[in-house]
Amino acid sequence: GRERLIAAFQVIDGHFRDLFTTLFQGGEAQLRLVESADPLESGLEIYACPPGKRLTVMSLMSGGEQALTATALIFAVFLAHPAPICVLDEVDAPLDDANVERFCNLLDAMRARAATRFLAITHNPLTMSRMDRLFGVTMREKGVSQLVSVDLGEARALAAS
Amino acid sequence: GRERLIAAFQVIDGHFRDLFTTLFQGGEAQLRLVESADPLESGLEIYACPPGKRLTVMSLMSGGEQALTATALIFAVFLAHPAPICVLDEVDAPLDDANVERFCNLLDAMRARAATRFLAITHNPLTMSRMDRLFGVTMREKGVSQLVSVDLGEARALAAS
Amino acid sequence: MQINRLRLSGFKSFVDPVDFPIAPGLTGVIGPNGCGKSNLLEALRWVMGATSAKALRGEGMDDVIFAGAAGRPPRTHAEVTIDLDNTNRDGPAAFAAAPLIQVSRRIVRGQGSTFRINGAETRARDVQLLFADASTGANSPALVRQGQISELIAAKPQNRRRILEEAA
Amino acid sequence: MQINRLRLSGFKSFVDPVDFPIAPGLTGVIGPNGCGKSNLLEALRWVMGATSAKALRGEGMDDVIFAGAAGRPPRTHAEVTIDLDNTNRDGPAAFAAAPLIQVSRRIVRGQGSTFRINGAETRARDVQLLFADASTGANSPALVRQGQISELIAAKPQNRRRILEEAA
Ligand SMILES: Nc1ncnc2c1ncn2[C@@H]1O[C@H](COP(=O)(O)OP(=O)(O)OP(=O)(O)O)[C@@H](O)[C@H]1O
Ligand SMILES: Nc1ncnc2c1ncn2[C@@H]1O[C@H](COP(=O)(O)OP(=O)(O)OP(=O)(O)O)[C@@H](O)[C@H]1O
Ligand SMILES: [Mg+2]
Ligand SMILES: [Mg+2]
Repeated sequence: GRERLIAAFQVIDGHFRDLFTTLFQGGEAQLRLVESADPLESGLEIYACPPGKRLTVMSLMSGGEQALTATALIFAVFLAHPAPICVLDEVDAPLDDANVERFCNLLDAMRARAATRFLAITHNPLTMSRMDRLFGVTMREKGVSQLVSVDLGEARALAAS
Repeated sequence: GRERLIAAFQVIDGHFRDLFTTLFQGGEAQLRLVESADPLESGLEIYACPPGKRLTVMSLMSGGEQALTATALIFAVFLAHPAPICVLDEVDAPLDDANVERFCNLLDAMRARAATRFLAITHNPLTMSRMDRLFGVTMREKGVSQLVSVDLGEARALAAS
Repeated sequence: MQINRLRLSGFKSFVDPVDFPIAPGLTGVIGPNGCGKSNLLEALRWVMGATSAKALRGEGMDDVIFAGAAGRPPRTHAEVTIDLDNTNRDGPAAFAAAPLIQVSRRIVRGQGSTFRINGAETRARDVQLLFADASTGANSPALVRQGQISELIAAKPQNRRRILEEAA
Repeated sequence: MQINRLRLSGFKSFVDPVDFPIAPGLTGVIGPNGCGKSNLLEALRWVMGATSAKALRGEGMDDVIFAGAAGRPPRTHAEVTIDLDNTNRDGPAAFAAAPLIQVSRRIVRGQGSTFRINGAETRARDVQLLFADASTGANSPALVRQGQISELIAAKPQNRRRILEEAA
């Protein structure tokens, strides 16, 4: 068990560093095993700093920066060991337009590299336009949800209704 | 103290019911004093249900519905007893376009009815366009924040940078 | 093993049967506030064996059963089925011969849940293990709940270990 | 009593002095992720007497002092001043004669904070009372932190009482 855990840790850490510097266009990030000499007992510490900053504590990062860093970590795990499905419920909500583009670029790259199927729940038209297909959830009858397949043109109308 | 608290409660409850039905275009909402016979000891329970639904537990409400309900409560307090300042840090992030419009309509109404000064931190172009004035926070030098006054045209360019 | 489809009936706001195909690549889910998008993610976590009602935003597990709406009476039960494509036979040994594995969970108000795999009743534990072996499950870090993306950063190091364990 | 202006120097990412006028009506604050928007709200809560470093996203209160950036050394102190318009003389009795009340808070690394009202040093308690009497303060429900709007709904009834007390 111990060797496997260390090996998994090293692969994830490598992917995390790459994905973080891709998303932030620089900066540095790494994972560390802490709180115990035995890897089977230790916790996972995240250290990440956007380019040009000097971050002492991760909690000082902004809402958008934290969302991007967490995304990099989740995707790093996929590259090490792809899960069959990933659902992201409005993770693009705290992001500005430039970061939404970068987030979508990363989703595109993941689609090509991992066998994972991605579901992205979103209100953001930029993210909608980058999907392979769209489903709309509607409540034509109040309180009753229906699922319809929509194309991008319809999606804009649905979002505005 | 007891009479004042009960009087404040009744005024806030009245405003909360009105603001909720304005935001949701129907439905019903009320506040209740619970957990103690003595108003000075009791807690404040929120009951609210969007139109056409039958909500048993408030936690079942969606992210956007909760944000709107919380906004109605905060503004109900202002109408009862205006605070000098209100800062809303990306409260429009979970809202769809139709609800952003309603949220902004309510902000407009509040500006006319209360002496409170409102600061809205936002990434949403709809909300930006409804403000009286805009300030941009930039980091021309990485890690160093500056404040500049912007007009709406510039704001679109800034949001896209 | 791939996840192909999700079918809901009576689950939260999905009172009428709904069939949700999950194809490879990127699928977007859109719609106004309160229409039921996050309920879909919860249906997925529930059928995979979720045990916490609070993590599904309810007080008790019966809160996942359709509670009624303006023109509809409440339901007494809810059911979610997930279709797993097992053509490359990497599912559990017991189902090696089956190209398709269907896992379903059904709850009746006041009586709790029952799980089935390809029609045969089974324990919650077996369903949870089936998904854990496939690197997923009700508490997978890859199923990111609304407003929770930053939780991963704010979590304590010991709580983040699970990420490593999933992948090891 | 109205809040007219906020001045920051050395506070978090605002290392250079910044003057932020707060006019009546609706003021929008925009900018890319990580540029310092939420830091402005924290400067406001800090000068009003905030006591919890964790609620300002730091581990200790020194985390509000500029920690350095690519081309800048860390600072040893930070200061925030808030200008209050007291022309309608509804501020605290002690300042009835003053048309303008300036409250400032200054922190020096490793030495803690000092508060001043119109230049005279005062206790944190006096500053907190000044703002509480004006129906605001570091923990006012009207200062909604990022991602916290739904907290009001999810809170326990006893924790929501504060809303009533502010207004009573
Ligand atoms: N047991 C139930 N029976 C009927 N309706 C339910 C039940 N549980 C939840 N709901 C309804 O589902 C709605 C919430 O749906 P959900 O959280 O999926 O919305 P959403 O599309 O994610 O919205 P948002 O964009 O605001 O996040 C609520 O309005 C609630 O009334
Ligand atoms: N003491 C400090 N010294 C220097 N920089 C700091 C300090 N504390 C926080 N910061 C920086 O401030 C940035 C966060 O700013 P803030 O949270 O205000 O961003 P924001 O504009 O709200 O972004 P978002 O749109 O993502 O919410 C972080 O990148 C962090 O590095
Ligand atoms: Mg949702
Ligand atoms: Mg912010």
